[in-house]
Amino acid sequence: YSGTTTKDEL
Amino acid sequence: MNIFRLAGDMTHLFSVLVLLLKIYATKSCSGISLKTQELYALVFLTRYLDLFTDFISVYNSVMKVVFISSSVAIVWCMRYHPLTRRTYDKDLDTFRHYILVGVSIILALLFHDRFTFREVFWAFSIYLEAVAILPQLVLLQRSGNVDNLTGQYVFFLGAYRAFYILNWIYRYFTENHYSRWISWLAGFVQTALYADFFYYYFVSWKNNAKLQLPA
Repeated sequence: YSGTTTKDEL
Repeated sequence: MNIFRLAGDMTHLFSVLVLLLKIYATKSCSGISLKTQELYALVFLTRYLDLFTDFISVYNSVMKVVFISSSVAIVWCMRYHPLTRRTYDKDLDTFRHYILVGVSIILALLFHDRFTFREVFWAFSIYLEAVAILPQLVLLQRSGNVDNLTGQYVFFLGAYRAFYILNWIYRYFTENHYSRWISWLAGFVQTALYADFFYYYFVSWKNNAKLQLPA
């Protein structure tokens, strides 16, 4: 899928 | 990192520090729900499975370690510490929290980004975090009076996800970054659960009175 998920968040 | 995300992380961090301060300074965990604290420990342990595999930044790793270790330390204080475990309001803390865990597992198995071990656990942690405050809110409602530090703890914990929503809106427009609907929806539910508490918190703050929740 396109876009990034929020794994850089806490 | 934008200002909303930083504000969210700082209020989250601050809530944990306030809670540790309360337990340490008053040698008491009265008014604190062990059920909620156990759920948070589970949330962080299942969400940060990437701690040793994916490096994002020093900030990110440090915060993950802080949230895992502080939540485990609080659970330890409430269950095993000889001084503080006796101050735990066990009789008021009767919320059946395993139901929240069960529902979160089912939701995570049904709705996730990808069907992998880590993605399912990540989704589980998002769902569980959204509702993990419920035993704490029920305990506060039952005891009526809320001491200052406990009130501030819950307030900062609620503010944290509200700032994260602003952060997602900001990122959506500036970075073409979108959080998956999973985090959006769970984040809204999580923040909405605090609406009642926020209301009474502001009323007591405005009147410079002690925080009291209606029975």
